[in-house]
Amino acid sequence: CTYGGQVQGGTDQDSSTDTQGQSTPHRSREAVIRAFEKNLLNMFGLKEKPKPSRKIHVPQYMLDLYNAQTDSPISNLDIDVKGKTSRSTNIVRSFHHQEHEGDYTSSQDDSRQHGHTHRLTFNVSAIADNEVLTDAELRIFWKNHHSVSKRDLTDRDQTNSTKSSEQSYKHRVNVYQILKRLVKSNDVIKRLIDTKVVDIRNTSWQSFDVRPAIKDWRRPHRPNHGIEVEVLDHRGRPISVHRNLRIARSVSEQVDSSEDETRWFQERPHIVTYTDDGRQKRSAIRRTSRQ
Amino acid sequence: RSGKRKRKLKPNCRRHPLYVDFTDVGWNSWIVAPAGYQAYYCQGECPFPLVDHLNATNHAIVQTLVNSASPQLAPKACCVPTDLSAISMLYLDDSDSVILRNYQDMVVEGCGCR
Repeated sequence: CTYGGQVQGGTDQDSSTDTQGQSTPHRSREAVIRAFEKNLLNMFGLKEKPKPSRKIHVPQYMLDLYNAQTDSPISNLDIDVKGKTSRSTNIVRSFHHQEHEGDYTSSQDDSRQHGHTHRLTFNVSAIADNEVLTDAELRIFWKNHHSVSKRDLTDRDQTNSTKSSEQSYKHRVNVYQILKRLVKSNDVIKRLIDTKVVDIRNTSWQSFDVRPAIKDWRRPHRPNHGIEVEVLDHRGRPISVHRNLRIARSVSEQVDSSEDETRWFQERPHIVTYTDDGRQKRSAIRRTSRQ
Repeated sequence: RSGKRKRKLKPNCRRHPLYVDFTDVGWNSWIVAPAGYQAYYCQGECPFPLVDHLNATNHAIVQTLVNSASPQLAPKACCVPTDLSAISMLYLDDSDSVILRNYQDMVVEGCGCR
């Protein structure tokens, strides 16, 4: 019951060969630390210590999920994501879309903006092969730029309280998976994967089910061409995506203002995936067999 | 009076605090939260006879009995974690994605003799 054992990948072999001129205890200590860290990372399911870029911002949604987890006692491995998925989930990942040069809302000839739609690409290759996808959502921030004031709404409601007036505040957002890009015409072949009616008076995050796309991208040899977002007004006419959806940076956010930068990082679109690596099931099976 | 020293009582098996600080090992560059966590550890004696609160298994009781009769035949039962819980970790990876993950068996909730 005492801890007298050596760390895996121990240092006894190293102690006799001191080619660097360093002291033996120092070298062996370094090796022990390296082996220790390797074991820990392996336990965390990582091959080596991640080196994320310094500019990364953690989405508020992920922080809220984490806080909700820590506030309640963790009785099992499942992450409590009420309303998202009924199946077991012990890993939640957030992926920001990949930004490209000139990806700003003002540039009408931008290659990412195609008429009234906008294309987003996400690299979701970090999801391990052994993980089972239980759910995936595209989260886009819907901002009411027009500032429809309560007074405006009241006046409008009083003068025209018909159903059509109310409907004029409803816009439809369509989310497509891009299946193929046609090089010559710069057009795409796509399939509709989710659609939602959004009240333009609200400022809130909108969630779209993109599980079919993620499942497809995870299959071997299946290309990931990204996602296309389209907004239609109440009459079904396409309108500019950038009027309300925070899809790309605004021109003002190009300049090095830390406030704008932070705001953009907090409002930029991201995909959230919910997966299960099956560890809980495996340990439950082990426990049963031991019993 | 006869000069015999009092037998030094070793503490029984129980849980002790052990705080793991990710900052100390330089892992705060990729672990967003928590900054560290209370992992605890188990240490102490599993004396004969084993009392109820030491969470001993039948096997541990038998092993302790044998040890008390003849220490050469079997060692004492070990003081080990008997109940563990999970922690949530929020971290970043090389591709700058943010990951929230629950890891099982990270915190000692109870110790016992096994």
